[in-house]
Amino acid sequence: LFRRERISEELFLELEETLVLADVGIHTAEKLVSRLKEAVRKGNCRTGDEAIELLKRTLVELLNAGGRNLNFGPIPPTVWLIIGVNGTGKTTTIAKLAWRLKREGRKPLLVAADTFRAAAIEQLKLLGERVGAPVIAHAIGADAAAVAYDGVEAAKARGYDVVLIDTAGRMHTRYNLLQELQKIWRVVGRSLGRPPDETLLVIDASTGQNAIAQAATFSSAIPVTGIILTKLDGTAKGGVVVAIKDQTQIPIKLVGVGESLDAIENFDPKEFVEGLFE
Amino acid sequence: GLTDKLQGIFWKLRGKARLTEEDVDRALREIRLSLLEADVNLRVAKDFLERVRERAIGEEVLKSFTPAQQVIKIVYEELVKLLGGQHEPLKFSHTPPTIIMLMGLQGTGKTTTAGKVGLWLKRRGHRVLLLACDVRRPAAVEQLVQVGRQAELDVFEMGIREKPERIAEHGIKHAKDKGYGVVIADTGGRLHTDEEMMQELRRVKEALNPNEALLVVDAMMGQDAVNAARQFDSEVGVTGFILSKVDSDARGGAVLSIRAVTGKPVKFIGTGERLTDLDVFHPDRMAERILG
Ligand SMILES: Nc1nc2c(ncn2[C@@H]2O[C@H](COP(=O)(O)OP(=O)(O)OP(=O)(O)O)[C@@H](O)[C@H]2O)c(=O)[nH]1
Ligand SMILES: Nc1nc2c(ncn2[C@@H]2O[C@H](COP(=O)(O)OP(=O)(O)OP(=O)(O)O)[C@@H](O)[C@H]2O)c(=O)[nH]1
Ligand SMILES: [Mg+2]
Ligand SMILES: [Mg+2]
Repeated sequence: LFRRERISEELFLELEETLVLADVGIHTAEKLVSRLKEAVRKGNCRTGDEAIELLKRTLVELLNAGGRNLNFGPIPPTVWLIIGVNGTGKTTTIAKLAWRLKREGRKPLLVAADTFRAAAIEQLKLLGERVGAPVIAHAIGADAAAVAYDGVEAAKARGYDVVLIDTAGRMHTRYNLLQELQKIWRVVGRSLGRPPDETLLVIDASTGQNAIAQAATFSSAIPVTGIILTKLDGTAKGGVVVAIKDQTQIPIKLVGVGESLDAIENFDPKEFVEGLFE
Repeated sequence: GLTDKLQGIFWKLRGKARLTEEDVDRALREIRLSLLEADVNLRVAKDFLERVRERAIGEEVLKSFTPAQQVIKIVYEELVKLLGGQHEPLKFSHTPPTIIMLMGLQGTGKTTTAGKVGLWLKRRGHRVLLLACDVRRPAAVEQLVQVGRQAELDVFEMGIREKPERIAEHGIKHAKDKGYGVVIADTGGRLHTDEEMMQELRRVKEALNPNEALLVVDAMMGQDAVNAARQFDSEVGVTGFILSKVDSDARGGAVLSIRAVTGKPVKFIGTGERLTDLDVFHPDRMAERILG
């Protein structure tokens, strides 16, 4: 797509458009390209290809900063809290994580703390059966924080080493739902004796600039330790995470690349950046 | 917002005897920024701005005493026009039942929306049957059954033991036998790039022979909205859209993109998780929102 000899104003415009089309956002794209222009002016690259490589390296560095490992707790059980707006793939991602953990020889426990949505508990129970992981659940309408608490208590009592807590999709625009999330976070911490080892925000790769507001709002309610970018197997590039990383420094840790249990990968900044330019 | 920015641009030029095309272009750059921030597809924004430019240059903006207002008015009118001018209602069949098929990418809100539209129609005197054609997603049938119970709507389902097109066939027969006025078929989420799944959707559509094939699109969608809309329309045929999760407060530029690339109308918007959170689509309100 880009084989450039000379550096021209046209190249900069094309790069900006490529970033915008990948959902990086006009403001972040303009910022990145103007910094690139500055580097070119200073003589840091002479050909178009070098300029493109510099832009890619800059993006990789931005996405790499802050580490990308999933944290396991100092004392079992490890607890990972999965959050995000409606329909992003939280429940499916939990099943994928449980599948991976089982293959690593661990003993995951799933917690059905989405006590609101129709058949949310049934969905997680079916996935638990498929993966071979037990599910802690109450009835629909139960207090979500109470279920989360019970989940951590059960793991402690029965020796499960990783607890995956599924929560209801919630719009970042609903203050009462963010308050509920704060309660879940606190209550989990109370049972665990420390904050959840990961609080992972699940973002749909086809989301536009609204994902920035999602990340900002969720992370102002509770500490968010990582982002999971789902549905990257579609045609959406997920470039909004560049803007999110730039503004919040929250690391992207995992990507969802399909609907099957094994369709999850560690986030690879190099591969991801190449994808933005395809 | 955009109005203030444009006021600012033209205020700086107030001393000039008359404005030039370059002055208008400065305003257009500001509008372009606003549209891209709102997730309007880059190319759709380009075409849209071309139309605005033509009108702005040709319509006395250059001689106007209130150029900012004039430009805003042109942008607003062009947005409303692109969004469909006025509300377009659901297409009903001459002979019952009217059949509505919902489709879309994963997680856009189809199953919930099936209940919302069903409830909306029931309250207007229709006898509605929901049809569970998603046999893939774990507990999808159970989800529609529960949605039906909440909305007090009948649900036709055959568990996951039959193919979706077979369930559609049996469901339509059941609807005709029992005299339902409207059938709303929920289908499984799928990628527009998944050949097999798009073929399945064509088979389901053939079995349903629907009066409406509505694409449920997430209002938070970004630049990729054009691709999904175009593919679903060309491979299956879309008669209209339902824009879900408008309560995300996303500016909703994706709606301009899907309108520009298909020309099909937006019928409803989803404004929340409750089955009552469904509104009729109003182009003028959406235009104001996109303008920010
Ligand atoms: N193609 C694709 N589909 C995915 C991916 N992850 C999840 N999905 C699909 O997205 C849809 C929604 O997934 P869920 O796991 O129910 O999403 P959720 O965030 O738990 O939804 P709520 O609990 O309702 O907020 C399902 O159809 C999943 O199969 C992915 O990486 N790729
Ligand atoms: N806030 C909000 N949530 C919505 C809206 N419409 C649907 N949802 C939620 O979005 C999530 C996904 O809804 P579903 O109905 O399961 O979506 P779907 O398209 O059927 O998902 P798949 O069948 O997996 O493709 C659920 O949590 C719904 O409650 C809406 O307008 N606003
Ligand atoms: Mg869920
Ligand atoms: Mg569904």
